[in-house]
Amino acid sequence: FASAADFQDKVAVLFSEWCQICDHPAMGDSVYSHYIVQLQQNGLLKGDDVTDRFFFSLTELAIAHSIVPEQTIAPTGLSQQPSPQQQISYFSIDSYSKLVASVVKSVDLGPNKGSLLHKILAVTARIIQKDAEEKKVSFNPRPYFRLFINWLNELTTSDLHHDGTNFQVLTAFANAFHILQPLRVPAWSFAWLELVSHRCFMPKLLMCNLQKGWPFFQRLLVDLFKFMEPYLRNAELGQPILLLYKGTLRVLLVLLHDFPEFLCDYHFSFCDVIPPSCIQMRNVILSAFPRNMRLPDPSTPNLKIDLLAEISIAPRIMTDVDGALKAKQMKAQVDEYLKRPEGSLFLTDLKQKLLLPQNEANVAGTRYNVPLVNSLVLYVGMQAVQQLQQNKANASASAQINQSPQMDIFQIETATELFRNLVMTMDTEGRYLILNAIANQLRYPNSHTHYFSFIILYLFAEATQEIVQEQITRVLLERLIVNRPHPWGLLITFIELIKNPRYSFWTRSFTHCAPEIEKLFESVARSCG
Amino acid sequence: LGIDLTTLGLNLNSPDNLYKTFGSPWSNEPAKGDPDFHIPSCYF
Amino acid sequence: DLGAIGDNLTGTSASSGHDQLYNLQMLEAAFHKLPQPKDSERAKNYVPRHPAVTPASYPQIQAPIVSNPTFWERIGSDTLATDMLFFAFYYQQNTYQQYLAAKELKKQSWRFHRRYNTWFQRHVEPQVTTDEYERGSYVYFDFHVTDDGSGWCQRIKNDFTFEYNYLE
Repeated sequence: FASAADFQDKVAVLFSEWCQICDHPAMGDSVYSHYIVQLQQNGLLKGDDVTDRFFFSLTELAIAHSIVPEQTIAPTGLSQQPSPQQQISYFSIDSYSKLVASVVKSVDLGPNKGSLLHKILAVTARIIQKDAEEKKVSFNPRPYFRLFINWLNELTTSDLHHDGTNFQVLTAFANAFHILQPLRVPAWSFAWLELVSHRCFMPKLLMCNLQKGWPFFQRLLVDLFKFMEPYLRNAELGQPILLLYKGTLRVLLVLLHDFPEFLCDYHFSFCDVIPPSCIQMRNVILSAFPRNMRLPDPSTPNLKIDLLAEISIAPRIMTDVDGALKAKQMKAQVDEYLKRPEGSLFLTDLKQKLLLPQNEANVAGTRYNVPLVNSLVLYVGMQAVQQLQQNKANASASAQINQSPQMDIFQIETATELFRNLVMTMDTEGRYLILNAIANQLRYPNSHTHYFSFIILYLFAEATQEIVQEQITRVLLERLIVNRPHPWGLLITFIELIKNPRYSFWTRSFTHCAPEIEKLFESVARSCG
Repeated sequence: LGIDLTTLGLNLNSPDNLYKTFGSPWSNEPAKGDPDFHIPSCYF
Repeated sequence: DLGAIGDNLTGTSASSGHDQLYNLQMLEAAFHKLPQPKDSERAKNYVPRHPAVTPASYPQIQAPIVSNPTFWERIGSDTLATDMLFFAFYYQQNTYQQYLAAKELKKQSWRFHRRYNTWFQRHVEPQVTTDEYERGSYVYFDFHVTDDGSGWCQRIKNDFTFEYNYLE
C-alpha cells in the first residue's frame, strides 16, 4: 500500500463490500468464506502488524458509522433533561463483528489458535482506551458494548464438548476485560460490568475447564472492587456509584446462588479490597457455603459446634494468604515468633509495622495497611489450627490422654498471645481492623470459623478494658443489623456471646448505655432466636 | 442498614440457576430473547 | 467511632486524589449512556433456508409462541403431535425450535441414534441390557420409500441392538 491514507481507503472499500454481503443474509456461507479467502490472499490475515492496522481501521469505520448524527434537542423548559441517549445504528457494528467471528472461526494461525482473537481484542482495547482518553465525558460506550455482546454470543458456545477452545476464547475476553477495567477506562464501567456478568460469559468462564477460569474471574471482580473502594468508604453515594454498587450486589447474588464455592474460595482476596464500611456486600461473600453442605440452624438450643464433621476441615483459600506478609518481609519473623516466643521482640514494634507511611495513608483512607493486617491475622490463625490438629493427631495416635474436642488453649497460647497483644496495644482504629480481620473468617462450618470464633470470644472474656469488649460487640453487631444474608459463623458466635454466662454479656454497662441500644440488642438477640 | 436484597429482582430461592436469565446488573427484569441453547453437531 | 463508618470518614477527605475525581466524572458521564436492553438483543435472525414469496396475508415472521418452551411441553405424545416434534427437529435445524423439539422427544423417551440419525423408542422392555448396549424391539421414526410413494412414518424394528456409544 502506497501510504497510510491509501491503506485506509482500501480498507473502507473492503468494509463496504462486506457490509453489502451482510445486507443480503440469504447469501450462503460460501460468499462469506470466499471473501475471507480474498483477505488472506491480500495478506491481511497473517497475524502481523498489517493485520493489526487492518482491524484497527475496520473497528474505527464500524464505530464511526454506528453513531447517528446528534439530534439537536432544544432545551425543554427550565430543567434541561439530560440529552437523550444518542441513537446507535447497529448494522455496521453487527457486520464487523460477524466478519471477526467468521475470521476467527475459519482462519487458523497454527497451534495457538486463539492468537488472532487475542490480536483483534488487543486492537479493540487500544481503540477504546484511546477513544475514551480523547473524548472524555463525550465518550460513547454503547457501540463498543454492542461489539462485545455480539462476539460473546457468536464466539462462546456452551458446547462442553469443545471445552478447550471455549476456554481459550473465554480467557481471551477475560484478559481484554482486565485491560479495559474501570480504573483504566472509567467511562466504560457500566458496559464493562454488564459484559463481565453476561450470561454468555460469567457462567461459562466459571463452569469450563474444571474451575481453571476462576482466577480470571476473581481478577475481574477485584478490578471492580478496587475501582469502587474509594467511593464506598463513605456512606453517602452519588447516583452513578450507587447504581454500580447495586449492580455489583446483583452479580454477587447470582454468584452466591449459582457459584457459592467460587465466593468461598476467594473470600480472603475480596475482603482486602472491600472497605470495612461495605458490611452488607462483604456479608454476601462471607455467607457463601458449599452447595453440598447443610448448615444447622444457629439458634438450635445446645448446638454442639465441635461435633460437626465439617468443623475440623480447613476451608480452601485460593489466594496466597501470606503474600502481604512476604511483601513486608514479615513472614519469617512471624514464623520465628510462633516457634520461639520466649525473649522475642517481635511484638514490641508490631503495631508500627502495620501502619502505612503517611502519604499512602491519605490515599488508602486509613492509617493501617489493611491487607497486611488481614494477612497477619489469617496466617497466624492457620498456623495455630494446623498446630492444634497436629497435636490432636499425635495425641490420638499415642492415645495417652483423652483430649476434649474443645479448643485446648495451652496449645495455641502463642497465637492467642499475639492476638491479645494486638487487641490490647492497638488504638481504636487498629483494633477495629484486627477484629474485622478475625470476624471475616466467621463463615460456614470449617476449622477457621471454629478457631476464630473461639479467639474472638476468648479475647472478649480475657479483656481487661471494657472498651475492648464494646468494640468486639460492635464488630459483630454491625454485621448483624444490616439486611440479610448473615454468615453462619457470625450468628453462632454472637449467640454464644449473649447466651453463655461465662461472658456475662448482659451485665456489661455498654449493653444498657441508652434505651435504643438496649432495644437494639434485644431485637438482634430475638432475631438470633 | 444495606438494601433488602430480595428487592433486586432476583429469585434467590429459585431451584434453577439464576445466571440463565440474568438480564443485566441494572435491571430487575429477567433476560429477554432466546436463552442460551446448544445443539449437538450430530443433530444437523 | 469504634466501628466502620466513623474511622474511615477521617481518612477520606485527604484522599480525593485527582484520579478519583476524574474517575467519578467519567462514571457520571457513563451513567447517562448506560447500555440499553436493545443493545444486547440479538436481531431475530431467523433466516428461512429457502425463502418463498407468500401472500402478504400469510404471517411473514415466526409466531413468538414457537420460541416458548411451554408451547413444546404441551405438545402431546400422540402420533400427530410427535410428528410435529419430528418436523421441527428435521426441518428447522440449528434453531431454538429444534432444540426444544429434541428436548421434548427425550422427555417422551425417544433416544437419538448418532449413527443412523434416527430417534428410537423402546417398544417393550429390552431383552438384554449391558453396560455397552441394549437389545430389543424398538419403534423408530423413519423416512420411508415404498412403491406407493414415500413419507415419514413410525416403524418397528425387532431384535435391534442399540449401542450406547451411539446414544446422543
